[in-house]
Amino acid sequence: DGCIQFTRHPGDVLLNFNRLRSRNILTDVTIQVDGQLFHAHKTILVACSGFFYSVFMHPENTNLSAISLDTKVDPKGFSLLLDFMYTSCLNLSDSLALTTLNAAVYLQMEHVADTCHRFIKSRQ
Amino acid sequence: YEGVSTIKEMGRSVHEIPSKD
Repeated sequence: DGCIQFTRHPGDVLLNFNRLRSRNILTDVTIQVDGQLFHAHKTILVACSGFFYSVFMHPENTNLSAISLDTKVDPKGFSLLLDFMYTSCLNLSDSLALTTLNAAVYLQMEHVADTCHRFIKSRQ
Repeated sequence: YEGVSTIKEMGRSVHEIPSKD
């Protein structure tokens, strides 16, 4: 009956995923954003982004190892969102809020987009 | 632990992969 819940488990696992990313271990996809390259794990991308879910769940794209995003996506905004996926922290600033919002909309990360929108409104 | 349905374990749950540095 019941279980022993390890309350730190989600954060501990995510930290390890981020360590793997930082050391480029077991990363299985490269994302090109306006000439900049980002290495990541497809499973994390798919779990966090509706856009990546649609891309990688498509049977033709299962083995895709590189992908280029639309040129309207800003690499700094994408970098913030990628960091967020691996850390749960969104490091928003006034100068990057709008580009991050646009990237979040493109990646179909609706909840993050809503947060960016509220952040921008609160600063006006 | 006996008779309690859910126990909260606050300690680390998995090993820690070393950072890059």
